[in-house]
Amino acid sequence: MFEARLAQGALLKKVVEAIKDLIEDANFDCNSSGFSLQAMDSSHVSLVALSLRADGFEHYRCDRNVSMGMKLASLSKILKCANGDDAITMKSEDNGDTITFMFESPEQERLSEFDLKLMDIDSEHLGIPDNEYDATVKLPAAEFQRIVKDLSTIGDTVEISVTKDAVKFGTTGDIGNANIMCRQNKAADKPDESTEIDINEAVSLTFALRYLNSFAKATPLSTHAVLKLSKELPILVEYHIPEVGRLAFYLAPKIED
Amino acid sequence: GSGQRSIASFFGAG
Repeated sequence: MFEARLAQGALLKKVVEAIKDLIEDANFDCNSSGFSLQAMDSSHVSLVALSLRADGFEHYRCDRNVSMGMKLASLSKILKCANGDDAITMKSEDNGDTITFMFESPEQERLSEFDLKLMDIDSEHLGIPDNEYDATVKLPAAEFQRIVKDLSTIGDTVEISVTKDAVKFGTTGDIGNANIMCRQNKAADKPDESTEIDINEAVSLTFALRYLNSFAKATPLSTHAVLKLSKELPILVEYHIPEVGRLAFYLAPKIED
Repeated sequence: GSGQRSIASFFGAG
């Protein structure tokens, strides 16, 4: 059987809220090392990769590898019934056709159980190469969210250019154009506000803003978003979930035909 | 113009 208890149930709520508009349904894969998901959006332009480590759970048991297909909209409906401070336990019997979500309030005076029907989902599993990236930018997650939101009001795509000291986000649209530059800033007294750039080579790539806006829904999970870029490769946008794992998004670049 | 490629064209089936 599979059984996993997350004391900070809010994390699971936030993860599902971050991905439910991007992917319709997905297989959640559980094995002894943890709980993970890999899924492409419906237009196959981006990829979501979630991994929650077994040791990030308060209790974790997985007797055999299971893949549980769920509709994200349904999962979201159920998780919305959990309070932000509830602990969430997921349970499923081997070969079962449902997964049970149990919500416990902090004082354990309220206990609720919701069963979600599992579904068979055919999904293509992609092999993500372990790339060395040309540039890595770690910036406050809220800042990244604001940048992609603001630029979306002007254009549809963003050119992200990283140099040694700064990262520049630029867009062009019918009404004009916009550029936002963030300088490296390793403020030791305010680590949550730091912007750090690690670069092997200057890089400049163009991406559809619609997807980056969708990725930014993961903002509540982490203080920082980490962007990893290499010439003519998908961007990796990572949100580290402290002590538990990470939620990562890959987006194919726009490339001149 | 700039084309949008699929993510699968970068990451092969694994």
